Amino acid sequence: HEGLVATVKEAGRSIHEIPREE
Amino acid sequence: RALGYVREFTRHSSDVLGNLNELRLRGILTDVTLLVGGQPLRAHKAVLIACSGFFYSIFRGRAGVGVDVLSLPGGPEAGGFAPLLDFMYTSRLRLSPATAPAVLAAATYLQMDHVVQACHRFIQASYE
Repeated sequence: HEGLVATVKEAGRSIHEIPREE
Repeated sequence: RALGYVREFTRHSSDVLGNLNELRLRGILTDVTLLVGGQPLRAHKAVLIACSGFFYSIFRGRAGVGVDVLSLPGGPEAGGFAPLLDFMYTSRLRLSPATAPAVLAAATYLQMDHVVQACHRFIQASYE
């Protein structure tokens, strides 16, 4: 249908990981 | 037929929270010091105001911008504040029979009603 937007799930990490402090 | 796609990253909120917690632990962009019984706890106002009705009422106005040190009550509530701060940044609330009363008192003070209810349920269950 016109205008239909499908939602796709992304299960992986979404952003960079701030390194943990040593 | 789909014209477009929305890609929903299902773990995004927890990834953001995890990074905010790391920023807190490293003191990056923290903008307020909570003094609890003389002990300093650094935090981000934006996280505090998002999690607590008390902090919302303190920081929401223009006057809140200038607040960089805030004293919280000592005494029996004091031991409950650090676990609550950890909860705000991790979504995990650490409770034991020994600490639950202090966490309950601190959560009541900070107007974190859902945590208050969880503490009540925990204490009730530990009696039974």
